[in-house]
Amino acid sequence: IEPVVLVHGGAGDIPVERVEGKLVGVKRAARIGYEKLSETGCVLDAVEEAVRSMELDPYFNAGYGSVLTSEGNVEMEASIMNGATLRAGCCSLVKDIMHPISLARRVMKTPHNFLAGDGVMQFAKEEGFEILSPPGQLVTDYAREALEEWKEGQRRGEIEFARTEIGSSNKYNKAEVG
Amino acid sequence: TVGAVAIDANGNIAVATSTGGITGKLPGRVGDTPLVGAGTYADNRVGGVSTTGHGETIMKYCLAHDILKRIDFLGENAQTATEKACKAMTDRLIGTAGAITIDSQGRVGISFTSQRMAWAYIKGSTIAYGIEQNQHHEEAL
Repeated sequence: IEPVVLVHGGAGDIPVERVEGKLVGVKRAARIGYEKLSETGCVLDAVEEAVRSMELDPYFNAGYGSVLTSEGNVEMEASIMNGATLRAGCCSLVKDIMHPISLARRVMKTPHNFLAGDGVMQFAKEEGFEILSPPGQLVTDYAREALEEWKEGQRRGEIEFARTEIGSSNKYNKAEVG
Repeated sequence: TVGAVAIDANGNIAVATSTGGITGKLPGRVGDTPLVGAGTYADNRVGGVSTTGHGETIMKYCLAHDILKRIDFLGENAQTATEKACKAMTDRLIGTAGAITIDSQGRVGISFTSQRMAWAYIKGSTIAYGIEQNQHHEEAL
């Protein structure tokens, strides 16, 4: 089998001004993942490194560049899975950690699949992950603008619109959210 | 959301997915990304999938699992399974999404029902990438 590293940088109504940055980022992530696979021979290393490179890139909705909750905060989540053993590491409600995917991989060392909330943050501290201080350093201006635009849509009563990117929208029935 | 799927020369597969979620979400909202079978799945015997898009839709459909079950039980290849699963999900639930897949034979599947999805892969000495529907560029490394 010929080795392959395949990445995505998110699906949605991506504004045209974000296209170039996303293409540069996914190509870089694929290269980084492939180089890691060549270096260590470990597919888990490859996918973790590819995702880490995109968590650093503000063009992507992960890590630095994450979109915001209704209260203007970053809450992240990640998962990683090993096809040989079906072991998985998952985390959610992660705050102020640059690389949630690495935290998810660390969860694989516990007897559990999934940690979230206060527990995963406590686990992160015990495992030596840097908790960024002061809080909120992962919030970007772009994400703030996207949230303001979303709030404006809410105020106008356009509750059927959900926006994940500035200038974009996904229309759903009025009963739906997200 | 961002994600990666990899396969080595021995057929070992791994998948990783990470996200900040969706703008304006309620605090405490959990999406598809950390859910095995929805945002991520890897099984050396079948393939690996990472998904992205409207999380509430992907979760209800268990999109990653659906793609791999199509490969496993219907004999579809990675591309066919990914296309059909994404389309069936959107037809049923309206919300849009995309997925990347590598099957156990090392074949690639890329499909999305949203307007755009950024993707790239390296196989051999070639890098392929795209973002628009039906777009596929290749360059020599």
